[in-house]
Amino acid sequence: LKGKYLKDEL
Amino acid sequence: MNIFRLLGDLSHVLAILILLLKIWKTRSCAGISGRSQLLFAIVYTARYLDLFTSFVSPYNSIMKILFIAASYGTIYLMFMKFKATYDHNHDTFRIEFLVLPCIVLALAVNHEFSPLEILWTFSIYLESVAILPQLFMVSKTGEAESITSHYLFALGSYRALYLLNWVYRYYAENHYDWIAIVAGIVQTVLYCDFFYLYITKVLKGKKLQLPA
Repeated sequence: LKGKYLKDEL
Repeated sequence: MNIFRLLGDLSHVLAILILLLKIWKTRSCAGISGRSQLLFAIVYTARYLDLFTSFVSPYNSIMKILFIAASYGTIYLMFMKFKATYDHNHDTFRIEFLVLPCIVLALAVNHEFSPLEILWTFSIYLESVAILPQLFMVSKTGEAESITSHYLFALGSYRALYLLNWVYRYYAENHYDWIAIVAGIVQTVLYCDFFYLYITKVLKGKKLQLPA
């Protein structure tokens, strides 16, 4: 994943 | 996934369905701000570009595709199919006053200075204020159809439920994202006035009418 954390929210 | 998050997402889906059904069944988009809908299409397009770069879950991908498709579907219904019923005389909020500051803020305050991250941040900031043209339209005409009120209530509840989800995640998972939280609070606060009118009037069977 590119960002620092997974964007699991919508 | 927790109950607040799930209810938030379901509330968002419900809002989208109410809006599309209202337009489709009445063959009219009267009372709906095309400018807010345009902003929502920009929001989902900018945020869900990560569909191409990262996979979270089938649920996540399906919802993202649904939100993008529904926002463009609404744009099509408003500006093409039922264009004649679009109440553009009352839809006059200048959206550049929302878009430009959000661009500047996203460039200045973000987690990482990369294209996708800046687009995500921009979409979070823009979503928090995207409803303003719609609320402005309601205040200008002084009233809203009940179905439009239900749509606004479901749409406003979605971010309010996300706030509870973030409180839960902070304690349960030590997960938090200040950008999303602050924008979510702003977004929810903007609906407070409407929530009050909805609970005191619409739920008691009255039409949403602003005091003169």
